[in-house]
Amino acid sequence: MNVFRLLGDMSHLLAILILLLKMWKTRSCAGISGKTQILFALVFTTRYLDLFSSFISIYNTTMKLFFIASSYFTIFLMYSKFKATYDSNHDSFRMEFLVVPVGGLAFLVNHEFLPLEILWTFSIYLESVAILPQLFMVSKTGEAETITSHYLFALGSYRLLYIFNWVYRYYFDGFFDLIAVVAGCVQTILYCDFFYLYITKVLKGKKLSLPA
Amino acid sequence: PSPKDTHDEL
Repeated sequence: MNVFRLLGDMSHLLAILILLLKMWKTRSCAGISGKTQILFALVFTTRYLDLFSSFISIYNTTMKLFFIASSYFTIFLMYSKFKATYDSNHDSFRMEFLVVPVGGLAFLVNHEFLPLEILWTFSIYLESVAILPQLFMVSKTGEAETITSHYLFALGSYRLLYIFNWVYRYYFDGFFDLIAVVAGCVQTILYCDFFYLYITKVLKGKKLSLPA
Repeated sequence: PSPKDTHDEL
């Protein structure tokens, strides 16, 4: 565990807490993509099956359980409790366009052709593109609530911090996971446009809105 | 270590 990894995890945790807090306080999930949240639940479920096969640390296990539980709780809030506020008309990205190619790629490019390993690879690839329905929704409506942009910023920062963590691990631990690094870089690149808007607009007190 | 033996990240 190095400082970048810890900050990355905390940023990820913060993102989830911001999202839950936003929904709970406003009693609304307006502006949030249910598709992205379903994909995240799928990511956590397929990646953390190793909870049953290997133990790494209390920290690791606790975080995994929290990520899985919070992702299903988010889906429950969106599709059941606060269903009336869910903006499904603008959440029209087709999940199968991501899940099917990513599934195929996980079969073809993996560290080892074993069920758990293929599922882990699938989750890494899927996570890298899971934000697309949310970004698509923001671009479709042309705006995002400030709290939603804080959520997206924390979520994007998490993978950027992981890249620093991988650089650190490469030099100091001799550790290098090509699949995680390439997917992590793709994931971070997808946020670049949003990072730019966040820094130039939201941090200056303006609402995030896209030019018409 | 091989990456697949050390999926120790979240």
